[in-house]
Amino acid sequence: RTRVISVSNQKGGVGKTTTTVNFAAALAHAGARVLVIDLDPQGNASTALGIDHHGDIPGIYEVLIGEASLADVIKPSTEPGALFCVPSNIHLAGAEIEIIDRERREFLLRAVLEKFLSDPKQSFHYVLIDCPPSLGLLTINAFVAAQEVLLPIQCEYYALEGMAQLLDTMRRIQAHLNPGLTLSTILLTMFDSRTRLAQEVADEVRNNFPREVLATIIPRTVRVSEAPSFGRSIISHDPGSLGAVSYMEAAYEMAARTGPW
Amino acid sequence: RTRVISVSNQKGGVGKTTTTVNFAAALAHAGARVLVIDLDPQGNASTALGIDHHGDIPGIYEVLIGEASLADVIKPSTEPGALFCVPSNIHLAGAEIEIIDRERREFLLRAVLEKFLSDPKQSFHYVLIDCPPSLGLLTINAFVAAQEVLLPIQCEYYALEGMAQLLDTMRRIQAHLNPGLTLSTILLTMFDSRTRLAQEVADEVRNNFPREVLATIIPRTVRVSEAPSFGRSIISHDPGSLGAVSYMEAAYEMAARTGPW
Ligand SMILES: Nc1ncnc2c1ncn2[C@@H]1O[C@H](COP(=O)(O)OP(=O)(O)OP(=O)(O)O)[C@@H](O)[C@H]1O
Ligand SMILES: Nc1ncnc2c1ncn2[C@@H]1O[C@H](COP(=O)(O)OP(=O)(O)OP(=O)(O)O)[C@@H](O)[C@H]1O
Ligand SMILES: [Mg+2]
Ligand SMILES: [Mg+2]
Repeated sequence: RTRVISVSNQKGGVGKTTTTVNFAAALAHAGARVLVIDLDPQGNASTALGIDHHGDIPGIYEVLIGEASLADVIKPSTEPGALFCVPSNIHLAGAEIEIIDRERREFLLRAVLEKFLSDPKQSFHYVLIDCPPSLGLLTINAFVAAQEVLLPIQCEYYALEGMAQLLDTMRRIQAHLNPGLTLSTILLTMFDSRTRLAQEVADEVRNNFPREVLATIIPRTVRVSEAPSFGRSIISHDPGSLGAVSYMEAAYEMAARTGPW
Repeated sequence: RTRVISVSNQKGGVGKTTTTVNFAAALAHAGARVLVIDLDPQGNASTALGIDHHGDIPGIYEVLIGEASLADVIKPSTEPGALFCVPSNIHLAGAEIEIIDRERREFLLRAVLEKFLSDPKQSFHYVLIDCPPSLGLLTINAFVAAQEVLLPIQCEYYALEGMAQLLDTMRRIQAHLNPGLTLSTILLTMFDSRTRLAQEVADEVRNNFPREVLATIIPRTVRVSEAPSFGRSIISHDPGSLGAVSYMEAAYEMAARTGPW
């Protein structure tokens, strides 16, 4: 059974893309077949996985509006292992306004993904969807297509400010569009041990979400932020580094959890 | 003449809110009358300026949909000096879908701001608009209401990936909605001298935008990230710190520039 996971947080710059890419790389490193869907118009995940995504290359936008199928646009990443990516391109920036009047506009991604995964030739253990920093129609499409939400939380002051909105949006999706959706995993990231604030945020998250938060915390390290400039995950860029080890541990901790889903 | 400046970048977590708050505080510290408009549904700028913004308190959402005037919702900040804020609240999260069918939907903010500033009792030197991490209708409203865009760029790898989209959106706004809009200022921020990547990003931005980029760079410092947890700007939280001095220098460098606007 394929685990479909939406990596979301409307707060910007909290490590959604970094987590998507490095979890995907860690899971592929362990032998899993992994698909990353880049649902962010900026295309950072496509870049980090070494996949060209300029405007003429069809990607998830063309799939959502029905001009291409998922199988047409999927590309292998530059990472070792079975790690594939559906890139995004600049046209995705206009998608939310374009799909607003479409029939079942929240189900566009789910429909194409279900069709794709029902093909026995396309078997994947994980699908990770990298979301943009908003709770608009693209993220809602991810929430409807997924069974799980993976929420990266930066260990900094604004981290918890948007939680109420996120949980509120999830509740509405669960009530009307996808009852099976669950906030399965919270990852504490960019933890800087020099500041007491990081510990305070971590403690608060653990107190409020003891079941969801992973024991493994991702430290803030320069190597993690430099890896995408080489078009690689931290796992393949510097496998012995603290960042790579932490991301592998966190990914395997999530993999080991099997939940109600 | 009031300088109306939109602080924007669709990339998340690059320091839009931190720059809005600390520029506003630095300008107020120098004696200017400053208004911050929080156009981000998360309300981080409202929080950093010590302003309550839960759902029952009317803010910029109620102003945009015509239920309140700017003068009704404006609040003094906890900062020293003449620094005021129009807070955002959770209802702003639904605003983009709600205003999509309205007449002149891109001009809603401009209309209320022009009316407000035409009242002789309400004189301000600066209006700073803190934008959410997207190029949707809220940011477009800011681009139409402003004469200038202040673009914070984080000195990290993904920094330049979204520039084409941002400039493309600005060009369309200049062509059809606000010919006077200009990218007046670029601020390099979160500069971490431990990584060669930071210098590479800074050099690339300087090469491409020599006129717009400020000479002053903001370093990544723990004190800057901790200031909002005290509900203060870095200027009032730790005025002698490297972060405070850099933000003051950068704000005064921008103030000294008078452009075609
Ligand atoms: N553990 C880490 N240590 C150091 N830097 C990190 C870490 N995780 C992420 N970063 C850096 O922080 C920045 C933000 O991360 P990233 O782009 O993954 O966040 P995001 O949530 O996907 O952003 P957006 O909201 O724009 O989609 C990037 O420059 C990234 O390289
Ligand atoms: N110079 C700096 N040094 C250290 N930390 C910083 C600096 N500037 C910003 N930060 C921290 O980085 C994080 C992101 O900054 P901020 O929230 O201002 O970005 P933003 O662009 O407004 O994010 P969003 O896209 O969610 O609106 C915050 O936790 C902030 O405290
Ligand atoms: Mg991202
Ligand atoms: Mg912000």
